[in-house]
Amino acid sequence: EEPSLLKKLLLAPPNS
Amino acid sequence: ELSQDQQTLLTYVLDAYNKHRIPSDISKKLLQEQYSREENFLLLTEMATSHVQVLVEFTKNIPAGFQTLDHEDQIALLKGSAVEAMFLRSAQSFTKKLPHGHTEMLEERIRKSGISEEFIVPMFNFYKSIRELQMMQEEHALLTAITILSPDRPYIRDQQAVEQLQEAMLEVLRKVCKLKHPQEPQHFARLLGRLTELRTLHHHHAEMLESWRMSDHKFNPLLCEIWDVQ
Repeated sequence: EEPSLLKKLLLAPPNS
Repeated sequence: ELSQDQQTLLTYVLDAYNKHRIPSDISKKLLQEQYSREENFLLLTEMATSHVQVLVEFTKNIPAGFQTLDHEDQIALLKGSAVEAMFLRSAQSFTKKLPHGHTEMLEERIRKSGISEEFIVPMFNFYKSIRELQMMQEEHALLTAITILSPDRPYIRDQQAVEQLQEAMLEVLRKVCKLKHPQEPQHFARLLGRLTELRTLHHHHAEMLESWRMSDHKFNPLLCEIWDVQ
């Protein structure tokens, strides 16, 4: 399954 | 009155809402880019993409525990609310009269981007109804957080945890309405009525995407994921 872009954005440190 | 905790919650949510917004270089494009239907469509999808990124950053900063939810539920909440949060945020642009005629340009581009009239009418009726409520920044921030923390989105596993987070926000909004609009006891109910309106727009949006897909418009991977478009 495609890696979720949303998950990447969510897991990125805040305000990145 | 707001309790100390509620005041802290309100401050955090308001700060997060003010900090994360569409970068001005994108909204500046409203004035510069060409006026073709294709150019308008590309500009609107670029703004929608930015809305999603802004939404994720805002959501990560909601203090009342969004981060305590498991990741699958966080993603389900974002996917379920992204369109509605985008319409709410866009409505504010039409309320605040952006500088240098951005508002008029944005309206023109939306009307000339391939969206059919049957969706344009309810969209601008919604923007008008938000403008008439003359909402304060605190109300916009709280209503956006309440939209995101809707426990009835598809695939939410821990509905109860989401419901508790939403209840806390609703209680703060109810008090803010009483404090800021003492002459309008119905104001809080009117704001909640907008949430119902947003569900209808969400439904229209899914049909809009379908009509765009038919005319072979492509969306970038982030929009495909958040809007469930193959």
